[in-house]
Amino acid sequence: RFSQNFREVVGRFLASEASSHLLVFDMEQRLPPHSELVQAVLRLFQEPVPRAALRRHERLFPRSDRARVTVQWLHVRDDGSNRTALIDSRLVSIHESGWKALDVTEAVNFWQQLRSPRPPLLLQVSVQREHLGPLASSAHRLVRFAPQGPSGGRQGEPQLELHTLDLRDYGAQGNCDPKAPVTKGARCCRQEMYIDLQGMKWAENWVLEPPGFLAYECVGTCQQPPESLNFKWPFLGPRQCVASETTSLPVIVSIQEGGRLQPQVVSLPNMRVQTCSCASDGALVPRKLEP
Amino acid sequence: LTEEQILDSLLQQLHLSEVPIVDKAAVEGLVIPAHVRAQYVALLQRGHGARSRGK
Repeated sequence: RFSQNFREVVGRFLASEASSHLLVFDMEQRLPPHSELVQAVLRLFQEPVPRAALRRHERLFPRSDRARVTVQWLHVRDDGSNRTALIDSRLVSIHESGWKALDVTEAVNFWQQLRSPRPPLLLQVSVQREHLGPLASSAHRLVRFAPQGPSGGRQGEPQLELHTLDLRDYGAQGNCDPKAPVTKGARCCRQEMYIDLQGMKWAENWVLEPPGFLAYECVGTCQQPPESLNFKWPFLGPRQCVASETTSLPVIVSIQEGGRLQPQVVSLPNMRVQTCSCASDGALVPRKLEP
Repeated sequence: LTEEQILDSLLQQLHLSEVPIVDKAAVEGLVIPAHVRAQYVALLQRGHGARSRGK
């Protein structure tokens, strides 16, 4: 606004009142301790619009019959402040009714990063105009989802579906047994691998410490999920044995500084494998929750 | 982890484009000061804790 380079940009705030309601899901005991969340699906039951209201809407807005449904994850902090994160959004038509699915995997990933004891999972569902602007219709007023009832179990009540894999079957097994050679088909594990720096010509007289280090490597294979899972998520590649956590390696090198040789510490990132896991290419890498 | 990857990482961290020529005699007389060694050991111990996400 105060820059000399830009003409002042004037905007109009178009009120897009939205109907929204808060869904509360108790998550305790819902995720088994040694399981990996593959996907969390929120199912909402869209109630049919009465015919008379449909006809009235069509007379007023013949070309616009959709509304936007948005899900946000709501986190109420200990100090009472709260924050939201956009999780999923999709368009629904007022001519449809029945179960609508939204992907809320990221919301559950965020919830899993909270400190225990964790609060219930809070999802804010809002229905807004399909777009802002003079031609936008009020279709969003006709979209209604069955609410969450106090007693639970009502027909059409919102459902949270959690798809998990049991890591006792589909995960890695920690460190390889140093006494047992890793055979073909062995389960993914972290194997010792020593890197001898003294044997590297370029390191001579340059790298002072360490003479070598244990880098480890991930070896072995991973059990593939059942066919049904692959069918549902075609974008997921096969599960592979990968380094899911690595750590840096500090070294001391000799550096020419001020006309004389000085020892200096340098940290090389991702040089040592801490954890091996079975992971699919294309799988969602959970966003880190900001503190 | 390959030898090239280690060398590339070291050159990158030191903003060098090639391996420096270091005189062997100069290195033999070189003593690592206590504060440099302490920094190295501290990083080594912290490395076992701080974890970065791989793939």
